[in-house]
Amino acid sequence: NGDLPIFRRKSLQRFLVKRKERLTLVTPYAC
Amino acid sequence: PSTALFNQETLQQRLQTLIEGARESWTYAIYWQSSVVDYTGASVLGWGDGYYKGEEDKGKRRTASSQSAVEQEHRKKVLRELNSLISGSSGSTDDAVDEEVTDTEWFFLVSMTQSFVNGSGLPGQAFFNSAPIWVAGTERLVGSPCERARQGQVFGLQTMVCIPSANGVVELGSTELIFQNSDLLNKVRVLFNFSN
Repeated sequence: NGDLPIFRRKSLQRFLVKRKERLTLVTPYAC
Repeated sequence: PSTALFNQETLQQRLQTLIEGARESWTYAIYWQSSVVDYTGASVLGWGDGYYKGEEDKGKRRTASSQSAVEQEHRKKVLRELNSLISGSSGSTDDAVDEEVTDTEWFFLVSMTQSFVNGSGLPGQAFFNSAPIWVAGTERLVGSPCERARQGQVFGLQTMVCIPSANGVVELGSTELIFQNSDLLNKVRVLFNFSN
């Protein structure tokens, strides 16, 4: 459901951002 | 409340300092926050914050579950939905959500939904007994009475540690085999003793 507790929402947001950074490092030229 | 907010804000830096400053290769760290749930004084450990670093050697261990196409599709679907929930846009165009979701990423995500009442689970036991729990080795994880330890092994972990602090428990997990050392225990005491 849409109402994630604030702690989890912030953790999840940070996880998704860092995951994207990690993947960009691993496959920088992914189309 | 301001102290609690300050502690919440600095939790991430403390977890990152712990992981990035360690000699060993830890995959993730989670802070389980303790709170009292009702008039009986029952306490629960819930998600406080987490820091995911990932494995040093990505290709090293992929278990059967992460190789199943159906399982991967399910994980990617969940990640797309979470991404939409967070970004507020439907149909996320973020390429990252279509990349393989590793076992330890999945274990970290699922952990956000977990909580431990009155001494249950690995974190609950460490908090209840005010004593660190260090489980090193696949056999010990598989043989653990705690569901969370067995679950961690299924997702490729070889070491799980739970260290109690004043207001909660610091949990670390690794796909490497890491034996108990006092250096880590001392670092947690310094970083997570919130009275300082």
